[in-house]
Amino acid sequence: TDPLNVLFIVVDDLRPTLGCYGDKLVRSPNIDQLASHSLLFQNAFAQQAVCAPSRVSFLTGRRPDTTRLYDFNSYWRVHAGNFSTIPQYFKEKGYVTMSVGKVFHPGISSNHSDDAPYSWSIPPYHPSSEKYENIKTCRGPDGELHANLLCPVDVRDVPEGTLPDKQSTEQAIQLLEKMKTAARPFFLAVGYHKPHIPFRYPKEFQKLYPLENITLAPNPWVPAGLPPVAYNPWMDLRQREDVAALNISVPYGPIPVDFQRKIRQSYFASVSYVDTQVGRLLSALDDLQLAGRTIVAFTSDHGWSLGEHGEWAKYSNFDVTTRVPLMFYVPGTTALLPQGGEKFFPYIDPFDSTSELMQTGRQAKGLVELVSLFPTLAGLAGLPVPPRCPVPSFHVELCREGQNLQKHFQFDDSKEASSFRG
Amino acid sequence: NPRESIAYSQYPRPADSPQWNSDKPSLKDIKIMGYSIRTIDYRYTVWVSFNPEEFLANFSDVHAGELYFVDSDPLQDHNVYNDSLGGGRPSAWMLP
Repeated sequence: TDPLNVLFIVVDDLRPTLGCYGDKLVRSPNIDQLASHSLLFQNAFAQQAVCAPSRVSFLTGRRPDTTRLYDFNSYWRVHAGNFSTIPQYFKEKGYVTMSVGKVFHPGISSNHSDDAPYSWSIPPYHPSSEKYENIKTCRGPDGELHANLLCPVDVRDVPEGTLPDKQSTEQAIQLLEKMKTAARPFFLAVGYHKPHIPFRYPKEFQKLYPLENITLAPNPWVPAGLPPVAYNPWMDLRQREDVAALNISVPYGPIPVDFQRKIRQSYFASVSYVDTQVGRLLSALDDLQLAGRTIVAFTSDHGWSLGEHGEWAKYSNFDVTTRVPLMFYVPGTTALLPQGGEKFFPYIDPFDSTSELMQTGRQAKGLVELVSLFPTLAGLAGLPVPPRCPVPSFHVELCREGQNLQKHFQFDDSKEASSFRG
Repeated sequence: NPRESIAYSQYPRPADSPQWNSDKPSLKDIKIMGYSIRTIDYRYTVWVSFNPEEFLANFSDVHAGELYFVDSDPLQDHNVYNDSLGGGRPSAWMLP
């Protein structure tokens, strides 16, 4: 009868290159393990394939045409309407709401405050090592430090001897430890920075993806019938030192094929690195006996093109940039409650090749949207689901433009429950 | 029924051809908006004129279109918009 806690994990620029989405190459055992106890949406889409507009959209439950944020330069409460956010709604319902890492996009679009104090009970946490992300910390073949796109690092070598996502995981675990004995339920949002560029990750993860195993995208050329307006010229990649040195022609490139494979290798390595962080966080949830009373929602803000259509990065309407991973673990609904110290999320080392293939959890095929997160999380937590928005809804503080996805959580338990125990 | 589900996405552009700010145009520079409607069967996108002062899209002014059928073209490489719609105005039921 106690209200369920919520752990909301959002991973920056993560496309569904995960084992639980059928990817045969990428090693993501901890996210796959979460999926095995969750309802996984196979066809979930962002409303705009770029950070701030997507995040403001799903955190307010409004589409970009209502938030009127298509770039990075306005704060919806000033520019469009005083729309409530998911954390704000939970906070008003008595939850302790906390933000770690990149949940709102930093800067103007979240009022330079991650929308605190509206959304958060305590000041949002940002890892101190984030400030080194885009400076010269990548050791090149010349032994010098560069601001590269491809940036596998020796963590002992980097400033502060740590990386932002490691710090975020540590902070989130500390908050979980504090909340374990708290009288009030919590809504903890953890935003991981990788695999957003630069691909700056512990270099050992490269070993999981030997270059000889890395192929090009299945369709690495600009399609003949693609309207020029639809094409995104991936200008952010071109500004990185190692890419700039290739003198790639604008706007269509192409990137030399060996470098294309290196980009793909580093993206996959970054995904496995984030998987280890998610694994540490979830195993802490287990160890603190919180898994039986905490909803875990896992998603990303948009996808990323890895050379498909001759494109890289996000900034388009293609499926590879708008389709996202989306799954919900709901104790007692998508999985039976852990019995007597049973562990649902023991940490799995992606380097451990013996870790067995994960069984799949429940899956939903229908197309769904990130704008549905607000009503769905509210409903799953037993809170009143915000009403549908009128059109237009600029004057309405609390309403939703997305569907409540709870109808996907009605399972025929008799048949399924027995399989769960197995 | 998965067949009834629909997902909408959109993306802004400053011009019909790729240029330095095509990836991330500032609001004042947005002249075109690409609206996508997705179903289990197809992906349909129209790139229409957009007025950043009024926040208004003009669906009568279609700059370009894309149509991909999921079963026959899952990687979205063969745009059949012009073939199948004759480049005419999008049908009303396809508009967000």
